[in-house]
Amino acid sequence: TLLGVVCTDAPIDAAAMKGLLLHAVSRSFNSISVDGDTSTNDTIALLANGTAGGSAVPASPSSPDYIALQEVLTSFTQSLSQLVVRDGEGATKFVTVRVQNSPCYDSARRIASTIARSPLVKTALYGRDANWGRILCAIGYTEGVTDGVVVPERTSVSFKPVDGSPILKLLVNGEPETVDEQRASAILQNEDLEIVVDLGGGAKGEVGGEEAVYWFCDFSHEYVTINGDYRT
Amino acid sequence: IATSRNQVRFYNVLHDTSIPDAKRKHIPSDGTYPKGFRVSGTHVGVKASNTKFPDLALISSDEPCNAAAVFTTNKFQAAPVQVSKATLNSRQGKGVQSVVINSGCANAVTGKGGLEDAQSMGATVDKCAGLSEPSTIVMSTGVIGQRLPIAKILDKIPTAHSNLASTHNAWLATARSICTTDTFPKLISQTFTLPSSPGITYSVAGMTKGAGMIHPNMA
Repeated sequence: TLLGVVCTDAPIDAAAMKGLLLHAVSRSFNSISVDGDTSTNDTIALLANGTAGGSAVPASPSSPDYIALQEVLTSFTQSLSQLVVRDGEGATKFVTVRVQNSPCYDSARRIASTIARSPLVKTALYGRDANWGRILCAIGYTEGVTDGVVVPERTSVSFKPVDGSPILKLLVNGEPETVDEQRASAILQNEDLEIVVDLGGGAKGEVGGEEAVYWFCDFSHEYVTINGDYRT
Repeated sequence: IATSRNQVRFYNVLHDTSIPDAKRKHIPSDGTYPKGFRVSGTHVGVKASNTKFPDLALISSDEPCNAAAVFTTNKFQAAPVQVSKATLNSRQGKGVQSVVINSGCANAVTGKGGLEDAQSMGATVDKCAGLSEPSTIVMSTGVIGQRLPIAKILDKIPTAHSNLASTHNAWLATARSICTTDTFPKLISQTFTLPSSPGITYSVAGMTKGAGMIHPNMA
């Protein structure tokens, strides 16, 4: 179960609270996955008591205060939610999956979520296996993706190291790269990893489209051990 | 079987010695906490095996808060989810003053009795704060399908209320008290300013828990 409480002493109009929280949660707590199971109890609450003073942030998404607070809350909840992924049961990896150049945000998000939930992607990451075929497979079976978003000939997959070194291309426009297995293994030794899926603009081929991000962890032996006797 | 494996993490309350070295860097040594909020983590023993570690969190504001929450979209919504939604709706997002959370038992799929338990948790917190209207959001986490040891919880809510404090240690103890299989408490805080009030420094603090059954889809 995921639970969370966020408190601020900023004054926020009651009518603004829901919109601010929904925006932040959709880009943070609703964009993480440990094991793909949704609990009966998940709850995130936001409380604002206004004790610090000043004028209340209005329920107007175009107001400068609303925009500023939305950015603060979104960034803040992203940091908070990422701690949950880092503490995923049995997790040894913290993985960011970024689906970019999509003609449609919702489809990009569905693809990111599917990759984040794939047991085979997650076990490969645990085993430090650069198995991009499983990533591609998950992209391909994602349900609810708009027609024309995924075009195999425009799809590219790469690993982005956290140390700033050049990305490792695994698949470019549907064509497999010759993977330097030693370098792939070195990248996968790190706790943090970013997987970049570039949809190349889909059927229209227009780059600069929508981007969706998910954070997830790997699946390890320990996950099974923990959950084999959770109740007893 | 479990004890024969070095890597096992028991479903148990979190205590300092169980925090892996690699995770300690995620635990803050201090923080900047919002004015007017006080918090506490209190031992109840929701799980009988827990004889000393805090498992009841209380987050309370000295002033009424505007509030919003998102909840699981799972069809089997736990009792505290149903009760908290009703509270927020009845108050139209205003006048919320506390959040009470127990770990060790989810109070999910517990029928009418579970709903009554969740309501009584909130009502007891409100009574301690001298409030007559429902003003508390209730949360629970732990095993599904078991009733809360509600008498033990209600007995300790006054203690939780009297222990409310605004120190970093209090915030950390509160974050720790909501943990289940988590290996470390998850707490962060920061300051910020807003364009219309550049001279005022605001604070935001948040705590979260979760390690398994995590693929949230809240609305």
